[in-house]
Amino acid sequence: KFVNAAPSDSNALLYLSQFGYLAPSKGNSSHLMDEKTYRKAIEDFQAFAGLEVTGELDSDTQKTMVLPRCGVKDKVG
Amino acid sequence: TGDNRAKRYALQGSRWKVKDLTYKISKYPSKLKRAEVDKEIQRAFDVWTGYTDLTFTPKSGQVHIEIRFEYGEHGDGDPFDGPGGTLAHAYFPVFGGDAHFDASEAWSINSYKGTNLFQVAAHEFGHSLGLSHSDVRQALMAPFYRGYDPVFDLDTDDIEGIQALYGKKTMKTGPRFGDDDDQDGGFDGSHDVPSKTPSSADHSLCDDPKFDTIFNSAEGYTYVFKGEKYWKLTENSVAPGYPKLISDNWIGLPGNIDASFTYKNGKTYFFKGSKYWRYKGKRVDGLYPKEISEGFTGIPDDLDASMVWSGNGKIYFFKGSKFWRFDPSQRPPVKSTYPKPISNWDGVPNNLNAVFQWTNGYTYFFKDNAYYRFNDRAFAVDATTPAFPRSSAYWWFGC
Repeated sequence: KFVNAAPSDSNALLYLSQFGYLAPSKGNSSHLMDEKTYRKAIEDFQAFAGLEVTGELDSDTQKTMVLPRCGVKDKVG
Repeated sequence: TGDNRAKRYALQGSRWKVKDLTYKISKYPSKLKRAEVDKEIQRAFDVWTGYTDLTFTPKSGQVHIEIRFEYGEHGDGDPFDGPGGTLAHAYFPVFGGDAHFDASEAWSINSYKGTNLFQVAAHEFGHSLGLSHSDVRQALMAPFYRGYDPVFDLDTDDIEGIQALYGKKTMKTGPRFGDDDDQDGGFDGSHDVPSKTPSSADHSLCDDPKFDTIFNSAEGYTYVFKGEKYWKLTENSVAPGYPKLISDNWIGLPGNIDASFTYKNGKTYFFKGSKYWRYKGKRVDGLYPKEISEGFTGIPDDLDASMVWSGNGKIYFFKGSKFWRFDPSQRPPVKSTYPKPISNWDGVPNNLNAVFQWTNGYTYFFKDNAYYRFNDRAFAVDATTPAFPRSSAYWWFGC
């Protein structure tokens, strides 16, 4: 996983999946996802973290994704 | 669920059916003393005891909540990731309630360095009790670690969340309440400006009304410290039966204190020389004394006075002709623009003895035998008749 490095889209996918914004992907395979689902997941994370909701993986969002945090999902089923 | 949804706590959906819970630490971090970890973990549980009837008792064998410090993959399919990133995780009651901490973090106690064990543990135990993450940024249950906070307290969002699960506190459980032996005729804090009433209690403050520090306790009592002794003030004078010895009541606290204040977390901080102490009621609240430079970075030693200002709830320190503002929610807590001249506080003299916000909401500055009442709106000493400075002996000690 990324630590301190600005997350790329694939890292962001991991992060969003780890913290409940996307359905968990199976460890040994990655699944195809449409842009809308990914965008919605970023928007949800931005809203939860108190960021401007842009749906883009912008720098504020990237910075927040590398902050030290609790490992429990933000979105619990 | 929409973006305009009010921000608040979230309940996972399960909670404990009992309120007297047990816990054990099965695996410790390598770089901290076990006794210190034990103390910090208990303090973290006590955060939740403060607002509910939940109690947490350490024991061996079968317990409700097991605590472990682990590296990397540790058997639950949710591996830790080394320093930074994920610091810890915990399981909701329905999944067992256990809490795991990443052993590769630089866990620290009462320090700006490393990762504060107490704060992270208090957060994780919120999950162990059934709280999910909150999107209220300043709440303890927000997912992001926000750095060491020397004056930590739960946000109202956290309190509402835990009381939604376990109800409000109804009994005196958990950390003992301050056994304030002054429960006798203290005043209720409904105050006018003190009027002159000769007191038969004690006249040493009349003969020499200069004192070291003054503060309101969390219970609303006003105390004056001078040398090894202290007095409790009533509505208009000194309470009978005083002075008493500081060391008899604030165990471990020396005399000749430089400065003090009580913060919104209900704890009282005392400063002397290069050190400070923290008390909850009359009970020391952790391992003290500590260095001022450690817990109040940016604040000098050998202070004259300190207070929480009624105008903005921030903490102010005074020394000589200068003052500093300390904001625990900011990084750094003291801006580089400080110190500033005390003359900014129009009409307040340099080289103060004491300052505090009295229960009537005004801020009072004391120097030698006199005092000044500050008008927050005018940002100046009150221009009233009789004018300030006024005699402390007459107006505060009933002489």
